[in-house]
Amino acid sequence: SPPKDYEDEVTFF
Amino acid sequence: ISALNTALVRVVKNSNTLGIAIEGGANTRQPLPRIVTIQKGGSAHNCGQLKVGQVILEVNGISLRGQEHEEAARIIAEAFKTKEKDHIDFLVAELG
Repeated sequence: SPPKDYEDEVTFF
Repeated sequence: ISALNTALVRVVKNSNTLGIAIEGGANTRQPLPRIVTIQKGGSAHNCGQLKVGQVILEVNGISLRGQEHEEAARIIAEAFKTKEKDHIDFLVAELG
């Protein structure tokens, strides 16, 4: 599947 | 990623936050979650062995390969939240 558009998703913990 | 530059890091939960931020996951430019921030005062910073730029291969033996960002984040969050362990074991790789 083509790369989704959450390329720059960052999660903080 | 060769086994030569991987490290198993045990982060003791000695703060009420883990104190890291990750980016990437399956189907992105960064196929394995990469540490982009380590926050002062968090358990990861206190442990002192995790570094920005390292890639997380496994969390408590659970491989993150093939996991999308959201699922990888859920695995890490669960690992920090569970009361079954007072630590999290990260298998990380330093990319040369």
